[in-house]
Amino acid sequence: MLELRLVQGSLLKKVLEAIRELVTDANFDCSGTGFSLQAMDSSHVALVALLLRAEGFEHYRCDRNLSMGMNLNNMAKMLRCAGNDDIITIKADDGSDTVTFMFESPKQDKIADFEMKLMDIDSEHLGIPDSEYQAIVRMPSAEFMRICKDLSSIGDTVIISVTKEGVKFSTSGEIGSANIVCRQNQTVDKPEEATVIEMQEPVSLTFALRYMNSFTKASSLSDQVTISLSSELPVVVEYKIAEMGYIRFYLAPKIEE
Amino acid sequence: SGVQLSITEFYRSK
Repeated sequence: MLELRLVQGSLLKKVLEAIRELVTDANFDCSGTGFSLQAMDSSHVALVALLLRAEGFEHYRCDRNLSMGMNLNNMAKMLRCAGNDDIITIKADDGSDTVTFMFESPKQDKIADFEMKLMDIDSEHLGIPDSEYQAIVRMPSAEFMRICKDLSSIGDTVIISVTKEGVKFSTSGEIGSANIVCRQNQTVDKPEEATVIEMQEPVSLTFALRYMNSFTKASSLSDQVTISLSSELPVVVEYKIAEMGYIRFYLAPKIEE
Repeated sequence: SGVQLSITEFYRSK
């Protein structure tokens, strides 16, 4: 038996909108720790890891570990039927091939049940070790989204370089090239607008903008995004989900031929 | 431009 009641149901709606472009089908894993997902895109270039901790739910019952395969477009279709202020409850019986999403209006005057068929998904689970990163950039998520969008009208790839001067996003294409530099900027009264750069050593990596743009669909979940870079590792683009967990996107770099 | 690496080149299956 599984029963997870999320008062801020809009979080789940936003999570789905953030990942459904990248991943079509995925297993949601439910355990005593929380509700989680790990999935790669079809070309195995990017990986998304989601965690919604058990403590973040108003009610969290998960009698045994359960993995539920869902088509994310179908799940998004159902969650779009929930109001932004609705409480969402996810329910499943052991051994069942369906999951039920229950939507309750804040005044409790409307209750809806949407039952969705589960699917068998043979997915690979990767072990991601904790790493020390050469540079960690924290910046407003809306700013990062704007930069990725602007650069993708010029080129296909972005070079992200961190030096003590700041973080530079560069691209080039047929029509020309572009460089955007963001310097450290810690505004005490508006922490959500801060740009903070922690650099152990300078780092410069190249990534496909198509994926970066897809990651920025998570911007509505968090005012800030954290970008962790090391020369030998995929970049980690993390959006914290208010007191509940996170959504992390891992993207393998491009290298010179 | 450049060769796109795969995420599985960095992280192994559990």
